[in-house]
Amino acid sequence: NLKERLRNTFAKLQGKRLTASYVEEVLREVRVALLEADVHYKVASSFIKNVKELATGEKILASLTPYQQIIDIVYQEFVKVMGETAVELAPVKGKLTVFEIVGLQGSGKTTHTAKLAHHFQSAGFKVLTVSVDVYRPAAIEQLKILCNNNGLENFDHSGSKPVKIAKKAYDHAKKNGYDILIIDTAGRLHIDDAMMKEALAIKKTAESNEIILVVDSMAGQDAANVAREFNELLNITGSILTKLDSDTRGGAALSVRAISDAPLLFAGTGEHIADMEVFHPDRMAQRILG
Amino acid sequence: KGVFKGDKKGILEKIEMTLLEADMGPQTVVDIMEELKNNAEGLRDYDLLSKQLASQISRILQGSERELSPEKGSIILVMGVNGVGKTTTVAKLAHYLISERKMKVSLAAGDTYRAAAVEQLAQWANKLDIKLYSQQAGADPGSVIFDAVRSFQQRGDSDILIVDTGGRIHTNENLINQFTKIQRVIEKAAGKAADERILIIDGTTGQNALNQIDIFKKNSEPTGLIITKMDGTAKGGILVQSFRKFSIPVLFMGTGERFEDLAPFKITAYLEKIF
Ligand SMILES: Nc1nc2c(ncn2[C@@H]2O[C@H](COP(=O)(O)OP(=O)(O)OP(=O)(O)O)[C@@H](O)[C@H]2O)c(=O)[nH]1
Ligand SMILES: Nc1nc2c(ncn2[C@@H]2O[C@H](COP(=O)(O)OP(=O)(O)OP(=O)(O)O)[C@@H](O)[C@H]2O)c(=O)[nH]1
Ligand SMILES: [Mg+2]
Ligand SMILES: [Mg+2]
Repeated sequence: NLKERLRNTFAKLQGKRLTASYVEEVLREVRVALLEADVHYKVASSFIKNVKELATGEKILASLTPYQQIIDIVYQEFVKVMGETAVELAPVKGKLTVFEIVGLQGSGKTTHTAKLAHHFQSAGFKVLTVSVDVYRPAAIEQLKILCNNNGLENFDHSGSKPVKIAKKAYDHAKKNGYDILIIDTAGRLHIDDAMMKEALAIKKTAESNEIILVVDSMAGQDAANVAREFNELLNITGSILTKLDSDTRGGAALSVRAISDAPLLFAGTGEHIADMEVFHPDRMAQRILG
Repeated sequence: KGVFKGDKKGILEKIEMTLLEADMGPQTVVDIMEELKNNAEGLRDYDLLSKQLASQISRILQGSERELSPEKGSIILVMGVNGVGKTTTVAKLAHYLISERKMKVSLAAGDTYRAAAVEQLAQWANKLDIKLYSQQAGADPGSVIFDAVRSFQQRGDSDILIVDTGGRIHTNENLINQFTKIQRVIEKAAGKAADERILIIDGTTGQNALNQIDIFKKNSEPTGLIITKMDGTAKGGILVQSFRKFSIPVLFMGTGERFEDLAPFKITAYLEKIF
């Protein structure tokens, strides 16, 4: 892992004075660690560039503990890029907030629509969910069952047009005093023009306040492309990283955060309704940097 | 592409970035670039360099293509982590065997845990007009699969049984133990291990795919891989590291959400996607 790599590089220094070229070598190791953790190579390069400026300043080169100082700089810069503190979503009671859940196929949208509903309902909000996934076999049924099993409200419909369903659910939510409406959309590719246009049409019709990008934390380099395209077309306001109960390093988190510039809101840590925690940037730093 | 003619350092950097972005992994990229520089001393043209590169990678992948041609009476077990495309691929495999191999196929709904998992597979069975062995949600997956295998063998009205299973994170000991039990159940019911054990890998997965393959390999010695979602922008570069490390052949690429969207894995088509 990174600590071991850096320890080995540092051992080569053997008490000699720290030089800019040594810092270069250390940063090369950091870059490799980031790439192995699935951080996108452009995001890794720009991260290293920022760290380099901080790590080759006069203070560092004169320091008696340069190794520790560089590690600290890397760590701090990392947490800074991730969004220093945990961000809490704060919908308001009495006013409808609409969440539109989007992302690639199989990323965990339906599961996290239910988890979000549970999260907000437990906090005292009146929550309604709706699935507009008319494509995937039994997708609407999946959300319905998740809601029924967990005491959550789901908007029942037999519609076949996502935008129309979204409109009906929005009207119902407004009319019946819901604080939150969560729209579960179908998995879609960022290069599928028609589907991306559909997501935009849903946003317009349902007046979505929050566009939440759900990303599989095991995703590789492609997470950067996904984040960029979804953000450009839909303006992501937050993301959820799923399946963090696996041993994935989760570098996609850094890529998504850096590219979408939207906060990482939650971490999915299992299949159960309660398996979702507020995202902690420092914990993610530990995980990615090892 | 030709605009890079003459600037070799620039061309090599561009190639390195392409390989990294394809999820080949930094160490593998270093190895490949090292060999490229040695074998392509005189080359300065991007197209010639990438041809050289393609042949290098194709050499690593030599033997990775494998055709699915099961004997009548075969049991195919499908496995993988959550959301990778197992259930959809089960439907695709059924369609492939029916239309390309002229076989009769039945399915077993081995995911009794996830909401609407059985309903999802039932709808696919309906579309394909084939039999689905299933029980109610919450039933023990082992007993559902036991009954399915027994009925499949006793009825003899189908050539192939494809068993769908629930997604399982490879580091979840309980779920991996459950999968061991499922394999034992199949052996007990069929008098043999599953003839094909297929591991499904999501094409958008990064380096973690190697951890997944490692654990599933130790647990069940997969007979083949299927890499899904190759219709996106992900390049599935982890297949190169995977084959080098584990030698598990690749059967198909998933290329969409319809049951026809399954393409036999071909090295040339795979490389074309990367370049
Ligand atoms: N272990 C684990 N599994 C998860 C997590 N989030 C989702 N899953 C599982 O991942 C699989 C896919 O989840 P879904 O919610 O169906 O994904 P989706 O994005 O709605 O899929 P599509 O609608 O087909 O695009 C299911 O088996 C879920 O139970 C998580 O945080 N941890
Ligand atoms: N674009 C694309 N989508 C795919 C492909 N294969 C599967 N999908 C989609 O990926 C999502 C998940 O597929 P499933 O078949 O439910 O995946 P799974 O592995 O069975 O999921 P769990 O049982 O929950 O673990 C669905 O939306 C599928 O339509 C593919 O090759 N390309
Ligand atoms: Mg869904
Ligand atoms: Mg499934």
